[in-house]
Amino acid sequence: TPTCEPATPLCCRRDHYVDFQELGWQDWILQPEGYQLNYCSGQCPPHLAGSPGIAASFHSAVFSLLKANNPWPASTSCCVPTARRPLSLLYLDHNGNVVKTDVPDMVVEACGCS
Amino acid sequence: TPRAGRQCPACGGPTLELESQRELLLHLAKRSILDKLHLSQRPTLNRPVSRAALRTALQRLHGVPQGALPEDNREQECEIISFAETDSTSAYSSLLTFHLSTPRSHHLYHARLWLHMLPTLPGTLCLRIFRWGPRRRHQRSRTLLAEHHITNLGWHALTLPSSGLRGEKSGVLKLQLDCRPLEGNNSTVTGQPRRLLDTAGHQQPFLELKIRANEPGAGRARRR
Repeated sequence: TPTCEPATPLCCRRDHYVDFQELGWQDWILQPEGYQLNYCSGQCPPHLAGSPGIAASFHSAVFSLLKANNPWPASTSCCVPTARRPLSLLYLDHNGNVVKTDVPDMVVEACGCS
Repeated sequence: TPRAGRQCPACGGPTLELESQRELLLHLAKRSILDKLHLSQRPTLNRPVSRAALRTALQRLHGVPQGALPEDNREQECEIISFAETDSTSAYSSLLTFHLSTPRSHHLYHARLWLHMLPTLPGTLCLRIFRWGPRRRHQRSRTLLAEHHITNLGWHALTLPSSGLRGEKSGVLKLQLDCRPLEGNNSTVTGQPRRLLDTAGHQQPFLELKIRANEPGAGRARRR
């Protein structure tokens, strides 16, 4: 999935960094200081629908054929995350204990048209 | 989430204003983190941990080999460092209190107590660690968790049986530490007895716990 250029109209990954200081959470989240949230946006015209997120199955191949022969409204295909990765967090809980945990699916790595 | 009269921007709808987009992203980030940590709101910190204690604890933990667990289980694991509150400490005995809030759905599988021993008695010492039970009829029961022989001063990481620490519903865990000269250690104590532990500053004792979402093999054990 391409990273979005300023004028990219098509589905792409927009890099966005969230600073925990900006959230006012730097007092209880010890590490990291922020993280790449990232998100997906952009148009999904019919020829891009079903790729690359669900293009690898027989079901999705049939789905794409149906779309090609009988175009669906544009709003039914969305630019969505297709790959994510976990983020390690070190934080203080309600009792002041330090907790380290790996939170799944926090960082969007790739986008695709549903 | 589609808003009233609007389409989702990811599904071909109009793009949000820059400021609205930023607010939405911050809101999403907050919601996402709280949901994934199973918190309804951000923790309110009544007892802030000193940065020095935290730094020391993290330095001590750094480089400790991870358990040989399958990669798949990593994302379901948590490590918790809980700093001790010291109710009383003397040359021979200390009572440490820990406030823990491990989710009930999680399984404790590893526990170590980190202590910084002071030069209390010469020679090898026998350290016994007891867990205090709930108070009944003005008395507390106590269970022996572990016994360690300590020769060197400074930091020690003492493994505790995780089974002995489970089942604490109140969230308060009390550990009593009793220290005696090992049999055959004939050194005599002279002068004013000194404290067993340094319980403040960057040498504050702490408990290192590892928990995971569920216990692999628990179902199999039940079937047997």
